[in-house]
Amino acid sequence: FDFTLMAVGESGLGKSTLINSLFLADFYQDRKVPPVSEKLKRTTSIQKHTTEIEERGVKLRLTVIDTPGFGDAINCEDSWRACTEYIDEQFQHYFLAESGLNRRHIQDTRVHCCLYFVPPYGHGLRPLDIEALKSLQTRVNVIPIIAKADTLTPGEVRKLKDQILEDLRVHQIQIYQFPECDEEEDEEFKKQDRELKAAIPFAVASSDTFIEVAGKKLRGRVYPWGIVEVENPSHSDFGKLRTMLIQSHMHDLKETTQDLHYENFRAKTISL
Amino acid sequence: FDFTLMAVGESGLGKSTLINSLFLADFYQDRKVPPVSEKLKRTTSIQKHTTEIEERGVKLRLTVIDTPGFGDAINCEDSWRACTEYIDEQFQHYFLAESGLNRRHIQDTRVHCCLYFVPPYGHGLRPLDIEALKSLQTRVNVIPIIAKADTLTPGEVRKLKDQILEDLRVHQIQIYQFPECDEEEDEEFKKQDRELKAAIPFAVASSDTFIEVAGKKLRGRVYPWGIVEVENPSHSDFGKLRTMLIQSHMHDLKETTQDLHYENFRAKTISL
Ligand SMILES: Nc1nc2c(ncn2[C@@H]2O[C@H](COP(=O)(O)OP(=O)(O)O)[C@@H](O)[C@H]2O)c(=O)[nH]1
Ligand SMILES: Nc1nc2c(ncn2[C@@H]2O[C@H](COP(=O)(O)OP(=O)(O)O)[C@@H](O)[C@H]2O)c(=O)[nH]1
Repeated sequence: FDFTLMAVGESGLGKSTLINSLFLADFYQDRKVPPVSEKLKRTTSIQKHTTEIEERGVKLRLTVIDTPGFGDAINCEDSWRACTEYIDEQFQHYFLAESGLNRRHIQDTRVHCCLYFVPPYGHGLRPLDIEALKSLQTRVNVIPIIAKADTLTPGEVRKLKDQILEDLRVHQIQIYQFPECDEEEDEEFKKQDRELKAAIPFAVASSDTFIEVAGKKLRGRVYPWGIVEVENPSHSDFGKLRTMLIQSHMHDLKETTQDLHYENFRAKTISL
Repeated sequence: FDFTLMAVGESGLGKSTLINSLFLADFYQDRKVPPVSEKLKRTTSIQKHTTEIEERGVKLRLTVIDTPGFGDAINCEDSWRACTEYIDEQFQHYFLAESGLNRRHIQDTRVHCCLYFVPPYGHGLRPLDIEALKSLQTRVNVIPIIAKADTLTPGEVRKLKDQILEDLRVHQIQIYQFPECDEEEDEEFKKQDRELKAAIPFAVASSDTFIEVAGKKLRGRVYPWGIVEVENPSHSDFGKLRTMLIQSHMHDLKETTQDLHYENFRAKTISL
């Protein structure tokens, strides 16, 4: 089972911390944060890390595409181009492999999901986010998340979520829609599904350090005024994101990539 | 006593909250946050708000220069130009007034202090910060502050302060140096002065809402995991910033503007 996830957002938004904690793996072991003098000339680059993990008994070859440099430069006009070009290249590879003779062992390197990190400033999406999301939405399943949500009080979280949903609507940006749950599911499951969907975009805090709270080991961030329990639903939507992304919908994300985004690409390519 | 302060930083960094709480006044009553579709075309603009306040028995006419649009556009290449042009214009006005016949009633509209808001991402200064600070440092007393510091654990605060000081050093950016305290001051005062200086750049959290904690009314931010007491020195450097800026050094900030930054301007102007 191949799955590729792309993480897009400025440096310092907690991307590596989140991705490592989502998959309980260290994707960024050899990462170096460049000093700002190096960043002065940079554009977005693409870095791939692949690891084999086991999630609920299923062997998963997970590839994370990191996009260092995105949104960091003074002029971010091309920040998202490296991302969209990479996505298109994978479609291209797949298309050529599919039209080839040996169709039985095609490796699927297409990007199945893009986690887009929105800074928790509190006033909504920024021009950079709008432009990047417009380009990404037609190519990949976009899941926007509010990064470092422990910067926001519960009232501010709700206000920002509403503002982001409004910004997406006004700019006609289509984000990934989690599928409807089966009619035969029980009421409890349907209720949980509704609650998950009502929380979108997820406001996530994450941590790679474990704290002992009341005898239990929990992921958290220790502040002088309290401890953020990353997996506590009243502190952060981390648990909801992990449930939606890993437990329930990886399969659907792959299918939508094939049936929607790849089909779009094929249609454009064939009609040229 | 005229004092002008400029606030520079992206929207959403808590600038208006901080400035209102520093001076216990509402400078931003009629402010509107533009929707992101308006921001798509914007460059930095200059907005002035003046109010008369009384600080420790001294009547102060305080002008705050806000810089909406700074750092918000996709291409921020000119973000700081509006700021530096404004500063130069005030020098120009003062210069002309000084060389005029009626020198006795010159109104001093020069910018005495620039609070530069650095986002608490955790990796240090960004290219935008470096370029903006380079242009500002030669014209105005720059006091960089880490905004929304309640995003950072104590360990992260220390790491970011060190990284920022290192970035400033490497890029030869001269920030405002608080003056040495008098030799005749007592040991307690000198100790406090050393502690204040060791905390630079200040990591500030601010709030315009009051919370009741243990029977006292305090400025704070209420999270599900605890309450940030903005004026508590172990929670935020807000108190230190207010002490340095308002209680002790407004006079020195004005003098340094006259003796250093204005003199630089005059020297360049006269030599043309
Ligand atoms: N406040 C807060 N800080 C976080 C969170 N996640 C990570 N951080 C901190 O943010 C800093 C940058 O995190 P990192 O994962 O390296 O960000 P990246 O550059 O986007 O990959 C580190 O100091 C992290 O400890 C979070 O959810 N909330
Ligand atoms: N976490 C945190 N949020 C803050 C702080 N100060 C203000 N905010 C919040 O950040 C948001 C934007 O604040 P505002 O003062 O309007 O920012 P401005 O656009 O820079 O003037 C509001 O929701 C504030 O409540 C702070 O110190 N820490």
